[in-house]
Amino acid sequence: MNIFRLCGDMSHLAAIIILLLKMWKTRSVAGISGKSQILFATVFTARYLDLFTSFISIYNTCMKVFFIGTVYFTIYLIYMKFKATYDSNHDSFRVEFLIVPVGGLAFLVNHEFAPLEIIWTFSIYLESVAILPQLFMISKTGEAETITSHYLFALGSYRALYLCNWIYRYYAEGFFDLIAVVAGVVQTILYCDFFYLYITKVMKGKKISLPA
Amino acid sequence: GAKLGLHDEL
Repeated sequence: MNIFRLCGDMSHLAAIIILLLKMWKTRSVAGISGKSQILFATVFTARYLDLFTSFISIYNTCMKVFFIGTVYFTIYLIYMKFKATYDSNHDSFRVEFLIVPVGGLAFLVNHEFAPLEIIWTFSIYLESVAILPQLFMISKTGEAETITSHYLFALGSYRALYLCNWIYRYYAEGFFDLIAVVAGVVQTILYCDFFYLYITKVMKGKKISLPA
Repeated sequence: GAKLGLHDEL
């Protein structure tokens, strides 16, 4: 564990808590893409299959349980509890256009052609594009609530901090995972446009409204 | 450096 990865995990944790607070306090899921949350649930389920078979640390296990638990709770809030406030008309991204190519790529490009490894690779690739339905929804509605912007900023920062973690681990431990790094770079790049809007607008107390 | 066989990151 290093400071970059710890900050990354804390940023990820913060993002999930911000999202849950937004939903619980406003009792509304307006502006939130249920499809992205379903993709995140798929990512965590696929990645944490080893939750019961390989023990890394208490921290690792607790975080995995928390991430899986909260993402399914989020889906429950969107599609059941606060269903009336879910804006399905604007949440229209065709996720099959993500899942099929990502699934195929995981079969072709992986570290080891073994079931658990292919599923792990699938979760890494899927995570890099899982935010697209959410960004697509914001581009369709033309705006994002400030709290949703904070959620996206924390979520985007988490993987950017992981990139720093991988640089550190390469020099400190000789650890290098090309698949995770490439997917992490793609994932972070997808947030760049949003980061720009967040820093130039939200930081000045304005709301994000597209086109910028 | 090889990648860890076990994925130790979240």
